Amino acid sequence: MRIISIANQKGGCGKTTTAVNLAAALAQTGQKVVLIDLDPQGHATLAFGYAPDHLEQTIYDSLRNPRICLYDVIQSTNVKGLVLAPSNILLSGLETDMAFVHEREFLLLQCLRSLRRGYDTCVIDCSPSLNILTLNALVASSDVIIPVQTHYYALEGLRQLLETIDVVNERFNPQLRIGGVLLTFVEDRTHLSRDVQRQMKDFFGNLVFQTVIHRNIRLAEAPSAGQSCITYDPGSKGAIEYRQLAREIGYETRTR
Amino acid sequence: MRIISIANQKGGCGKTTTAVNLAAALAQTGQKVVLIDLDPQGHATLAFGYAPDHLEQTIYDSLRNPRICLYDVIQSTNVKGLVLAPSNILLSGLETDMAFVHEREFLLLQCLRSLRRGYDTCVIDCSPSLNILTLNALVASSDVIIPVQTHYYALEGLRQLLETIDVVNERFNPQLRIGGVLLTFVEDRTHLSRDVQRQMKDFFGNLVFQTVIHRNIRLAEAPSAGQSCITYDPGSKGAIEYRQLAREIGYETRTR
Ligand SMILES: Nc1ncnc2c1ncn2[C@@H]1O[C@H](COP(=O)(O)OP(=O)(O)OP(=O)(O)O)[C@@H](O)[C@H]1O
Ligand SMILES: Nc1ncnc2c1ncn2[C@@H]1O[C@H](COP(=O)(O)OP(=O)(O)OP(=O)(O)O)[C@@H](O)[C@H]1O
Ligand SMILES: [Mg+2]
Ligand SMILES: [Mg+2]
Repeated sequence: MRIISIANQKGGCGKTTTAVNLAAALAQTGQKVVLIDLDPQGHATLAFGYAPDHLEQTIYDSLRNPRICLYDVIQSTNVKGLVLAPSNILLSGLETDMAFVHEREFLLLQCLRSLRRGYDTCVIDCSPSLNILTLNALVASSDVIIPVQTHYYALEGLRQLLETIDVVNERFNPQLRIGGVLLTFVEDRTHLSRDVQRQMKDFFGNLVFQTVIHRNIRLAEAPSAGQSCITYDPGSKGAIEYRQLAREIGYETRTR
Repeated sequence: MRIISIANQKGGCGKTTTAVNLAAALAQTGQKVVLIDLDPQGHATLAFGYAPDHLEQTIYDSLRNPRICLYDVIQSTNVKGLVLAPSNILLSGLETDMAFVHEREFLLLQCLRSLRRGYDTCVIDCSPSLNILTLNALVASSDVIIPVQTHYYALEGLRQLLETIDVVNERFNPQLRIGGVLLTFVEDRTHLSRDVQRQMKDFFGNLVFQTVIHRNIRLAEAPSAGQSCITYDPGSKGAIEYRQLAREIGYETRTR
C-alpha cells in the first residue's frame, strides 16, 4: 500500500482540497483508496457530508486504543472504491493524552498495519502545523505531497518543512521521500503567481509537479454539497486538474 | 491600552494580512501601536521585511525570560507610530518548554504589563491553532477579531472558537469580548461568497463588521515588498478597506 501525506504547516494552501480530490480521482482509476482525516478541524470528514461532532468513532479512537482497528471507524463515501477514516475535535487531545507514551510517533503506522491487505493507496490530510499528528503521518508515509499556494508567505515555511521531512527520514522512516510539490491557487494573469511559480521551479526543479491547480470556484463549492469536486462537477477545471494529478503520481518517481 | 487578538484556527483566512494592515491603518490615525507576531511561522515579521531566522531576539525570549522585556525585542517598521515584536520558529518550542510552568497561560499578559504606558493599541497575530500561544493571546486581550473566509469550511470551526473564547472569558479573562467577525476574501460575483456572507450575518448578527475585505491581489503582493498594503499601495481596494476597518473599530462597541 502506498501511503501519501498531504502536508504543509502554512494554513489554507489547499491540503484538504488536494487530499479529498486526489483520493477521489485515484479511486476513479480503479484503485481501492482510504482517506485519513488527521486534522481535528475535520474538514476532509465534512467534505463527504459527515458532521464531525455526530460520529460515534473516529481515527482518534483507533490511535488511542490498539484494540480498535481502522476497519471499525471507516465510513463509506459516494465514490466507489474510496472510504474515509473521519476525525473531529477530540483528535486535538492526542497531543496531551500521548505525551508520555513511548514511541508515540508510531501510533498511526501501527493502525495502518492492520489495513495493508485491502487497499492500494492511503491519503492522509494533515493539519496546518508540524505537531505530533503531522509527525505520525510522515512516519507512516512512503510519500509526502506539499501543496504550495503561489503567494509570498508560502515560500518562507518550506525550508522548515523540508528540514522536518529530513529528520523524519533519518530518525524514523528511511522510506519517506518527497512525492512532489503541487502549486495551488494558480492564477495565470497575475505577476505574483507567475513570479512564485518561477521561484518554486528554480528551488525545487523537477520535484514540482507538471500538473498545477488553478484557482477554481467549483473546488470551494463542492464541500458544501458534501462531495469531492471530482463528482460534484466532473467537467470543471478543478476536477480535470486533480484527475491529471492522479495520473501524474500514478507512474512517476521523482528525484531531488 | 487596547489589546486585540486576530484569531481563528482555520488556516489561510487572512489573520496575518488583517493584523499587519489593521495595525498600520491604526498607526496612521495617529495611535501608537505595537504589533505582536505570535505565530512561529513569522509571517507578520516577514511582512515588514525582517528575516525571521536572522533576528537576535524575538517575542520568544521575552515570554521565556521575565527579565527580557518587550521593549528589548521591539523592531521599528516603515510606518510612523507602529513597532513590531517579531517571531521565528523558536517560538514553537514554547509549548514544550513551558509545559510544567505554573500559570503558563499568563506569560504574554505579564510581558505586556511592562509596555502599557507607551502604546494605545496592541494587535496580536495568532497561528492557525488553539494551542498555548493562542490561549496566551486570548488571556491577554480585551478584544478578539475573527477573520472568516467566505467559504464553506470556514463556518465549521467557528463554534469551536466561540467555545474557547467563552472558556477563556470565564476562567482567565473576564474582560475578553468579541471585537467582531471580519469577512475576508469576499467576491461579490460568486454565489458561494454571497451565501456564506448571509449565513454569517444570520448567525452572528451585528457582530459582523460593516467593513468586508474583498479579494484583492495587492494585499497578497505587499508582503513581497516588505510593507503593509497601507503603504505599498494606499489607493488599492485592500488598503481602503483596512483603513475603513480601523475607523470602524475606533469608536464602536459591539454587543452579542
Ligand atoms: N484551487 C482552488 N480554487 C479555489 N478555492 C480553493 C482551491 N483550493 C482550495 N480552495 C478553497 O480555499 C480554502 C482553503 O483550502 P483548504 O481548506 O483545502 O486548505 P488547507 O490547507 O486544507 O487549510 P487548513 O490549513 O485550514 O487545513 C477552502 O475554502 C477551499 O475550499
Ligand atoms: N483579501 C485578500 N485578497 C487576496 N489575497 C489575500 C487577501 N488576504 C490575504 N491574502 C493572501 O492570502 C494568503 C493567506 O492569507 P494570510 O496568510 O494572511 O492568512 P492567515 O490566516 O494568516 O494564514 P495562516 O493560517 O497560515 O496563519 C496570503 O498569501 C495573503 O497574502
Ligand atoms: Mg485542511
Ligand atoms: Mg498567518
